[in-house]
Amino acid sequence: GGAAVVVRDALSLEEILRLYSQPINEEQAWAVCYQCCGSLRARLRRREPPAGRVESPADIRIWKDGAVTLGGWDANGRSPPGPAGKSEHSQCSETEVIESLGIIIYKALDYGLKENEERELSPPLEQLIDHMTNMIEADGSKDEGYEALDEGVEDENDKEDVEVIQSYRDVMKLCAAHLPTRSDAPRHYQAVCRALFAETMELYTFLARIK
Amino acid sequence: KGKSIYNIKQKHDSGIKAKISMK
Repeated sequence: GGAAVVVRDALSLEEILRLYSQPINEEQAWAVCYQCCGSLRARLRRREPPAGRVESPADIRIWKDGAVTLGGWDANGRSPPGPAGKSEHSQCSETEVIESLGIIIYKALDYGLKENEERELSPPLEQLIDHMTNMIEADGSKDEGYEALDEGVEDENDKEDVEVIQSYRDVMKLCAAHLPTRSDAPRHYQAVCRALFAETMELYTFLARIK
Repeated sequence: KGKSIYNIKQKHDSGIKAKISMK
């Protein structure tokens, strides 16, 4: 014994995939999409620079409290301190980030499968990923209205079905519509991500101990 | 617990996997 087990506050999606050696399940995919878009919206609200594209599952962090962020941002989606910052980071449009997130989520669902094999996804999840990865660029005529952004996604417009994804909010609306009660989305998806972190951390700690 | 249950099918050239791998 005696081996120190490092306490972690966040795990990357790549670490989770590797530790389990299997893909994420569908509920985790919905939850990671929702939570990630929630933190990206929060960044927009604070008028911080846009996030870059998601290049790999290592860019997605699942935090102890169920938050999900991209890159080096903290659990509140805030950029790391320091003048160096990431100002030179390539800036991407909201739709480009969503497309890259959709691709990485799909790959996490497909993890470990051979090239000629394909996982059969439930139609709503396949539709979500299809929407995320086949988007048209917003023409700018639709005002997102930063001041109207709030923590949840429930307002009158949320009763409408999303035909084309143009924003993080649209992704969140589709994820919320997947649940029997849309207003449960923030609490439910946070709980799914919190459980994903906790279960993976348990395995991580166990493996570290037996080493 | 932890074991995902999912079906695997042969990849179709028009399927989502094919579309995503082209991006």
